[in-house]
Amino acid sequence: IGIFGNVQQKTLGVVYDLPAGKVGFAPGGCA
Amino acid sequence: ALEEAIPNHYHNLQTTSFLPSSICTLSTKGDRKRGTLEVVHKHGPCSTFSKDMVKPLAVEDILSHDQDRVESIRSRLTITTDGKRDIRGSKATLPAKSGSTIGSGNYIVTVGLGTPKKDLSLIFDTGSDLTWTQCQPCARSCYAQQETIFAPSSSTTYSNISCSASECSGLTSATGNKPGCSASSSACIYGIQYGDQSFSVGFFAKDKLTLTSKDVINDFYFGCGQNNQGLFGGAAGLLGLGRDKLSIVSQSTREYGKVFSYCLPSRASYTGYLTFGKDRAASNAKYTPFSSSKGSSFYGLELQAIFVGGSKLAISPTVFSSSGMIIDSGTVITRLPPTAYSALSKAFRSQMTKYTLTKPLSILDTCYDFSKTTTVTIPVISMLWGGNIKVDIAAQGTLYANGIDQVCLAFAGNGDDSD
Repeated sequence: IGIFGNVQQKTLGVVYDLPAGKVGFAPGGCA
Repeated sequence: ALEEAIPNHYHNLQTTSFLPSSICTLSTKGDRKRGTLEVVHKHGPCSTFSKDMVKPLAVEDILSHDQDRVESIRSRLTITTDGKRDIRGSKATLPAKSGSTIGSGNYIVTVGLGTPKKDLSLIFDTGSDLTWTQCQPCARSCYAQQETIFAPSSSTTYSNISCSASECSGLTSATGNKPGCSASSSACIYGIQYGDQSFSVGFFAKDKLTLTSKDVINDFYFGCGQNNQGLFGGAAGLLGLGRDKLSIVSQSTREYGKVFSYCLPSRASYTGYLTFGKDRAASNAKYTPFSSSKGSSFYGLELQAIFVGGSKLAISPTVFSSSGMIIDSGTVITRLPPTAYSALSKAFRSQMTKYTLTKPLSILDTCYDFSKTTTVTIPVISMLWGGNIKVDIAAQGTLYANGIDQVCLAFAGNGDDSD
């Protein structure tokens, strides 16, 4: 299995929308 | 507008940015909003953990522990797809180190438990489901934690769960272990063991969980650990953000509709946030669908391609589809099928020829010595996800530093494309 780890997630806003079955990525999520 | 029209395919960095900072800088986003918790790195200056409690790990140790976690995840997925849930059966193939799978490179959030609320710092984990904390009187064993240990007897809203409750039987999928039952009190007993053989065992209970003063989950089900062993790095336990019905995500469906978001800060000296609820999710997010189920806990993604410096790598899509991919807040370094990693490191190296390659760092084999330069330019790495969503990885997410003289490409390959 491949794994998208937490170093690569840095600064991204990561949105988990379970009812919609999707994950979102937003650049500059912490700024 | 010009920047949008002409994408920038390179990051320019000051090499001083690889040095650790002792000053905590708070995030301006998500702070003090409803449903929002502050995320801090356990080993950074924003953590309230004392240095005596959380001895910073060497980078080699963090990466070694990270591999333990990957082995643990791989084992759990294998168990699930085989339809067998006997965690003990996988022990032989897993490293036997004390608690390290949970203890490395992790981010923590602070929540309030009980009435009156007791603040507890929990490891933030999208790769597991059960939330648990150490509980007094620690009938068998508790490890050292930063805050005082939660005392159920001091909470007016605490109660144990009966063995006959449906929530008790739900522990089987949430933990991988069938619950036990106390012969004397008929209280439900949970047990959760991680791939490195660290574990928590205790009473399955419910109490009031306070995220913020305006965000309270009554009757929150959690593990009240009486026998806890492992190096959890001073944290009081773990916050399970997986997909199972006993995760905090599922338990707060009524309040937040199974939507949450977070941002992990670019440096250990910055803070991020964890927010529950759709209204507060980032409006500029680009979405990719979950891929087919990867066990009952994990969030599967579909990786389709990788770009380096704006150029798409020549990797067959079947390389990605045959292994699958999950997203995990507790794994430090992204793992790729070896064919994909090989193409990535080759392309990255070809654009970094003006810098001096140096010795590998544990699982990271593409490392540079930047000690003789003040600025570096690195190619942007982008991931193309299902739904044609291209996401650029930040500079801080591309490199992993062990000092300026050993800065490495922060990706690693699995042992085999079929892993």
